[in-house]
Amino acid sequence: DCKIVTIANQKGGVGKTTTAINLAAGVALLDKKVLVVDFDPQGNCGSGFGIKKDENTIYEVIMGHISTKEAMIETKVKNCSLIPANINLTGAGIELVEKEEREFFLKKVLEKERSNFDYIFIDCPPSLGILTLNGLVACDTVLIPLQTEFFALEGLSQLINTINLVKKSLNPDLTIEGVLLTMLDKRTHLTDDVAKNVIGHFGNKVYRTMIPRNIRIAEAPSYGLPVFLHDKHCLGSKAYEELAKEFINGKG
Amino acid sequence: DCKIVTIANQKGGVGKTTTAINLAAGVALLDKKVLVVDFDPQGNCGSGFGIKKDENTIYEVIMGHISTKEAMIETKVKNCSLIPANINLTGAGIELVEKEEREFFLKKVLEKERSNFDYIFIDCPPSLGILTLNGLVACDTVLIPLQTEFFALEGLSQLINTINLVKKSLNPDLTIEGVLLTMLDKRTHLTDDVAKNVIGHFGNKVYRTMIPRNIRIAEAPSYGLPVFLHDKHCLGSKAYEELAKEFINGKG
Ligand SMILES: Nc1ncnc2c1ncn2[C@@H]1O[C@H](COP(=O)(O)OP(=O)(O)OP(=O)(O)O)[C@@H](O)[C@H]1O
Ligand SMILES: Nc1ncnc2c1ncn2[C@@H]1O[C@H](COP(=O)(O)OP(=O)(O)OP(=O)(O)O)[C@@H](O)[C@H]1O
Ligand SMILES: [Mg+2]
Ligand SMILES: [Mg+2]
Repeated sequence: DCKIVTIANQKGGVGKTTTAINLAAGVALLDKKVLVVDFDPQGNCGSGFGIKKDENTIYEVIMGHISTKEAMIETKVKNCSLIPANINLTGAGIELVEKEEREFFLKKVLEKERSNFDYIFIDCPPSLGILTLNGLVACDTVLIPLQTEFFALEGLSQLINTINLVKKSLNPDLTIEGVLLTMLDKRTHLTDDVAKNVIGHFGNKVYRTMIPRNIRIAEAPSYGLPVFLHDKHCLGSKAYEELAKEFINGKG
Repeated sequence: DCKIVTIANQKGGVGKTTTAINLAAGVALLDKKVLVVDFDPQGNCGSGFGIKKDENTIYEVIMGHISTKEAMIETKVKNCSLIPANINLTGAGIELVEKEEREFFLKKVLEKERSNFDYIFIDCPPSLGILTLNGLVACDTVLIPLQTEFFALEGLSQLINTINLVKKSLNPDLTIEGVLLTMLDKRTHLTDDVAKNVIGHFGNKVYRTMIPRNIRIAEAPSYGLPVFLHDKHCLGSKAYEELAKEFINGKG
């Protein structure tokens, strides 16, 4: 049974793409069949896996120009595939606005892939526009990465409102997979303040695993590698490995 | 003579808002009259100054419902005013798409404020949509904060393309004020790699001042303060103070 998980947060730079890449890779390394769908015109998922993205992207797929198979690429990680995105996806943002059922374009494509994978992860841009809406409609659950800093905490209620609106009117089965605290920095009380606040609101929706700020995580994409293949033993790899296990075991 | 500077980068979390707040505060502390215009529905500039933003925001101003004066607030920093934003600005993104001269709404408002200020800073969201386009049309110059990490570097050429397009068709006088390297982390070679690359392309458009990663900078907004009022002597305050001087002296 395939689970489709959207990774969303309108706050920029909270680790959506980093989590899409490393959680997917971590889950694949535990022998699950995984697909990453880059749904951000920035196209960072592709580069984070060292994959070019000049043509045959998710844009051409959802607009019906090519098949999903034509856009799918096997990454360096066994069992982990990717459908990349590039700047053309910005065009989708504009073209879709005029179409009927404009929030369902990604869903229609991914429903047909459920038989091929155990998990599909969707990386979203830092906004609550039509692209993220497609992500929230296409998924079974949404995973929220949350940087333990003030501005990111501020944006959380706005994100939850949007999720509730989508649940009401477009995707009644949508639930929150979990909230992932990211970029923890032990040197400041800010990390604890934000963590306490979030756990206070979300209880056991918050993953026990928290991702520390670790330079290896930031370096890995410059080598086109998930962190596990860049430095197997660093704190970042250990954390995303722990998260992959916690994720697979589910939150009950 | 007033200079209007837009702070833009479609990559999330590179320090746009942090720079809008702290560069503006730093320039005001050097006895210049400064206005910060929050043009991001996340509304982080307001909170970073400890200012509520429930009504009378930049949205109501550009749609013509209230006067600019009604939305303007004096911050804790003498000579530094703010026009806040909130989630309503997302509505502008949709309403403007249908209007004539939709990229000029912010410009029309700010042209009338030139006589009241030495500098006007516009904070933009992490996207290249209609809100950032309004910012790029309303300004004299654009300041680009750039986190010294791989994904941020990747997005730079896309941003420069957009600036060139706007220069061609909407704002012929638009130039780049400068590129500000942010969140430098000495513990990784990544910072140097990115810095070398950017300086290689942009030469002396890159500010000599570079902002280090400093936890005081991340803590300050949780107190509703620019970093200078949170910890006057920390490295973050020193860096933004240096930047303010370099900014005022201009890049020639
Ligand atoms: N735990 C971490 N430790 C150190 N650096 C990190 C960590 N997680 C992410 N980063 C780095 O922080 C930056 C922002 O992360 P990322 O791009 O994944 O966030 P995002 O939410 O996808 O951003 P955007 O909103 O632009 O899509 C990147 O340079 C990334 O490499
Ligand atoms: N030099 C720095 N040192 C430490 N933390 C920083 C620094 N600059 C910014 N931050 C923190 O990093 C996070 C991202 O910064 P900020 O919100 O200003 O970026 P942004 O580009 O405006 O993000 P968005 O794309 O979401 O608008 C914030 O939590 C901020 O407090
Ligand atoms: Mg991303
Ligand atoms: Mg911002």
